[in-house]
This record gives sequence, structure tokens and C-alpha cells, in this order.
Amino acid sequence: MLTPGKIDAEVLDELETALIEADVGVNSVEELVDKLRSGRSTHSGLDPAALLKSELISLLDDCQPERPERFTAKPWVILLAGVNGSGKTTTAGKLAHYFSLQGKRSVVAAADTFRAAAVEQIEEWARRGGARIIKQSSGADPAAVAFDAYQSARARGEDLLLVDTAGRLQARRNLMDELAKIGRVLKQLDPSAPHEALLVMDATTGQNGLSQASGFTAAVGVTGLIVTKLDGTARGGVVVPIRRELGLPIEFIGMGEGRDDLHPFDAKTFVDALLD
Amino acid sequence: QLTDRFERFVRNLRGQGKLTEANVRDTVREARRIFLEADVSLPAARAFVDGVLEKSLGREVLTSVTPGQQMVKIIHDELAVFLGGEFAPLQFGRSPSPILMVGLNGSGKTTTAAKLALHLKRRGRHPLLVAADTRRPAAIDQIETLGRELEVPVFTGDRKDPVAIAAGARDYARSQGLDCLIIDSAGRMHVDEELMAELATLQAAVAPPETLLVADGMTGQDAVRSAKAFLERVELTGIVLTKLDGDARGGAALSIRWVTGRPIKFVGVGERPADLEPFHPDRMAGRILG
Ligand SMILES: Nc1nc2c(ncn2[C@@H]2O[C@H](COP(=O)(O)OP(=O)(O)OP(=O)(O)O)[C@@H](O)[C@H]2O)c(=O)[nH]1
Ligand SMILES: Nc1nc2c(ncn2[C@@H]2O[C@H](COP(=O)(O)OP(=O)(O)OP(=O)(O)O)[C@@H](O)[C@H]2O)c(=O)[nH]1
Ligand SMILES: [Mg+2]
Ligand SMILES: [Mg+2]
Repeated sequence: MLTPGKIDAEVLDELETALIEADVGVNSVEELVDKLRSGRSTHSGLDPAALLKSELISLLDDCQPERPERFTAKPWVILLAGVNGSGKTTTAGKLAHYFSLQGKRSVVAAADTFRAAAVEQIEEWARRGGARIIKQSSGADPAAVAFDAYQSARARGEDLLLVDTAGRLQARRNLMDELAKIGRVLKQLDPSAPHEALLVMDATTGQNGLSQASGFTAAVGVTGLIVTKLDGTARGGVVVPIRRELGLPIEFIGMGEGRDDLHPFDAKTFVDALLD
Repeated sequence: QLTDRFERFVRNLRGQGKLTEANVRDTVREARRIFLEADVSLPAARAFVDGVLEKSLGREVLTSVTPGQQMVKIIHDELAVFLGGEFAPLQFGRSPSPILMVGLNGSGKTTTAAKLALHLKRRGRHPLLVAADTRRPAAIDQIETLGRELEVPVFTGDRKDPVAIAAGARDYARSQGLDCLIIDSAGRMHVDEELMAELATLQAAVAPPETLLVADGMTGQDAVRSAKAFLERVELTGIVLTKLDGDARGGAALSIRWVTGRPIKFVGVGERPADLEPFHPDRMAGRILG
């Protein structure tokens, strides 16, 4: 008869391995499993896997998949940021589409003015998402594009402004300054903007995800995460240490390259996948 | 950094006496933890630590006056050897010789294709970039823009099928006296059967002497899974690890090297065409160990 204090060591080892392989990271895994081993879990039950799942669901569950404060400002501004290739541009299109199903009209700011064909790419995604696009010539100041887009969305009474930014690595000081400037410009237009700053993170990211989260938060006040490419074999477990250390919730997940492949975060589904 | 950590670890183990066999085993376990923190996939970390370190952390360390330092040196050296012994150049066959770029979504294939074009151009070759990604929005615009900036020709063709595009590119290269094709393919999930089959078909049709797996340098545990899956479906002859201009430890280098056995040929260290470097195993070892 198992009790939380007497969990089979072999079972715990298996769970430890599963969590490590899901990118939860050595430190978090040790703390979670030690908690079970020592019977300090606040959940009761006999099955260690179920106990662990309960712990993780409590940790990651934000209890409000559809934020009630969203769209309480007009336009509601969502800034998308993240490292290169994480899925920001694709996600911008998906978000426009997602909110259009709720009757919201979107404007997209093509604020990646650096990368080859970034504007052409987001133009197509804005089209797919039924959103209007604001862009400027290549090499333009991204903050200026964000500024223009805000003014335009405000003038037309649109519900949502999605600001797509260029990929950047948090270790690159000048690029993080550029992102901070975009944030400041939006703040000047609306003191509560950006209302959401979402870090778009590839599910294959390892422990560098923690450095990403803190670096981007320092630059632009990240309010939540979007984990993309969960349709692969990566589980995105680095959100666990990010949640533990920075308190950031997961808002959405990306499950493919199509415009419908975006879902509001559900802790139970996510944690089940983490351990399977 | 690492030396301090090991010295401290070893000091705790030793107490007053000499280091014991058991201490060495504990140290090996500590090394594995360090690898996991550096994002080395668990099976790769185990294989390397158990297979390589156990035998080398022997008597030398037990009798050393600075065992911590000694252990770090052995781990570093073994890791560097494992990551890539002899230098592995790009492989070419008869002109126009194809190089096929493959990998997961967003790993850096298109950017790396352009980097390779510049690299080869600077070495006196005449590359043709081939826009065989027919899926991603503005993928063709992207590679055309990069080609224009480098003054490297880009073949786009009017067909929707990558195999037809590659065939058209080869004919075009011959007619223009271009000696190598850099074929950019669409990003894909290794679990997407349709896309992996498409890739296998493309490779079979092109028969490239060089197929490069382009992998994101900040990949964590998934590195072994995805690299293994690509290896099972297509011939891989080399690896390019991208985005190493960040602060990721880069444990994926060990993971991918271990599971594919293929040489890491280049690393991406930025977004510009010049930001491509030949792989230095010694430097990578130091980076992984932190
Ligand atoms: N399978 C899968 N692919 C995705 C997902 N999200 C994005 N992608 C793909 O990932 C690749 C990169 O997506 P982008 O939207 O260009 O990423 P980005 O962050 O805007 O890239 P940069 O602007 O260059 O930093 C593309 O091939 C997308 O189709 C996802 O959830 N699943
Ligand atoms: N910082 C940095 N960024 C890189 C590096 N290599 C590529 N990138 C960036 O990573 C992002 C994705 O690069 P792409 O070349 O579009 O990647 P891809 O593999 O072709 O993407 P898909 O075709 O959608 O699968 C872009 O923002 C590139 O500029 C690198 O070595 N360092
Ligand atoms: Mg983008
Ligand atoms: Mg590409």
C-alpha cells in the first residue's frame, strides 16, 4: 500500500527521467520529485504519477484561459516577441484569426523591418487572419511602425493591435534595446500598453528558455508565453522553471502551421502530454 | 567556473583522505548533471558520461594533487574529441553538385543556405540557390532577396513540386556554368509522415553528395529525437548548428553528434550572410561545460 511518503523509488526514477526528457530541467525536477518523496505534496493520493500531475497542474494553471480584462482598452495591444524562428509571425496571423471568430477586428503592425521578406510573410498571414496590415519600407524604425499602426487602429476603432517584431536573441544588448523602445513608444500612446507582451517560444527550447524569459521581461515586461510547435515531440517543459521563477503564465499553444492551429492553454492537457 | 564547481565537489568528497573509486563515480554523476543543465539530451549525456568518462577518470585522477582540475581537463578533452575529431569539409560530386538543406521549422535553413552561398562564392565557386520551399508564405521572396543581396543567382522555377524545381535548377545551372546547387527545403516536423516522405523523395531524386541537417543551437532534450528521425528518413552527411551567437550552452551539439555520428561542419553565429563559422570542437566543448 503506497502512501506519498513511501513512493516506490523506481517509479520516481521513471517519472524523473520523463520530466528531464520533457525539458523541465534538473533543478525543478529534483524539487518536484523530492516533494513527493518526502510526502510534502499538498495533494493526496497513492499514484505518484497522478500526484506529480496534480502538482504541475496547480503550478501551471492560471484558471482563466480567456482573460476577462482582454479588450477592455481599444485597441487592445498585444506585442509578440521572441528569439529567431520561434513562430511569432505565424502566430500573429493565427491570433488575428482566433479573435476574429470572437467578432474582433485586428490590425497587424509589420514591425520586423529587418529580415528578408518579413513584411511579405506577415502580409500573407494578416490576409489569412482577416486583419488589416500597417507596414513601412524595409529598414524603417520598428517603433515607428508600431506607432503608426496604433494611431491607425485607434482612428478606425479596431479592437486588437498585434505587433509582430523581429526575432532576436536576449544576449544581444542592442536588439533588446530596440524592443524596449517599441514598448516605450506604445506606452506613450496608451500608458497601459502593450496590454500584453507575449514571449513566443519554440517547444524544442531547452533551459535557455529561462534566460529568454528573464531577458525579454527585462526589456519589455513579458506578461505571458505562447509555446509553439507542440505538434512535434518536444514538450515545452521549460515553462515549469519559467513559471516557478518568474511567475509567467502560458496563454496559448501552437500545434501546427495552419491558421486554426492555435489553442488557449489548458494545464491538464499540457501536463498529461508532459508525462506521456 | 566549472573548475571551481568540481574543486568544491571534489573537496566535499575527499574530506581528509585520498579520492576513492566511489568518489570518481560520484563525480561522473555530477558531470552528467552539468551536461543536462547544458541541454545535452539525457541518452547522449548518459552514453558519453558512462561510455567515455568512466574509463578515462581513472588512476590519473585518483593520484592527482588537483583532482578537480584534472577531471575538468579530461572531460573537456574527451568532449572535444567526441564532438569532432578530424575536420570534415563539404562534399562535392560532379558539377553542378547539390547540397540539400533539411531540418525542423525555423531552425535557420534558408538563412544558412545564403551563408553557404557566400562561403562558397568566396572560395571561387559559382553557387545557385534553389528555392525548393513551396509551402511557407514568402519563402521564395526570402531566398530571392538574400540571393540578390549576395549577387548569387536564385532558381525558383514555375513548378509547385520540389523535385521538379530541383531538376529545373540542375538544368539551369548547367546552362549557366554554375558548379553547385544549394537546395533550401521547407521546414517540417519529423513526425509529419507526409512531409518526411516528400523529403525522402526529394533526396532520392537529387542524390546530393551533401545533405546538411540545420538544427537550432538552443534545442534541448528533443535534439536526439528529431535528429534520429531525420537520419532514419534521409541520408545526412553533416550538421549545421545555428543561433550560437546567443547564450545557449549548446548541448544539442553533443546530442546530435552522438545520435547521428555525423560531423558538425558549421555553426551559425548571427543573421547576416557572413555569420557562418567552421565548427571548432574545442570551443564547443568549453561552451557546453560552461
Ligand atoms: N509545426 C509547426 N510549425 C510552426 C508552428 N508555429 C510556427 N511554425 C513554423 O515555424 C517556422 C517559423 O515561423 P515564423 O512565424 O517565421 O517564426 P518567427 O518567430 O516569426 O521567425 P523570425 O521572424 O525569423 O524570428 C515556419 O515554418 C512556421 O510555419 C507550430 O505551432 N507548429
Ligand atoms: N541570431 C541568429 N539568427 C539566426 C541564425 N540563423 C538563422 N537565424 C534567424 O533565424 C530565423 C529563422 O531563419 P530561417 O532561415 O527563416 O529558418 P528556416 O529553417 O528556413 O525556417 P523554415 O523555412 O520556416 O523552416 C530568422 O530570423 C533568421 O535570421 C543565427 O546563426 N543566429
Ligand atoms: Mg517573423
Ligand atoms: Mg526556410
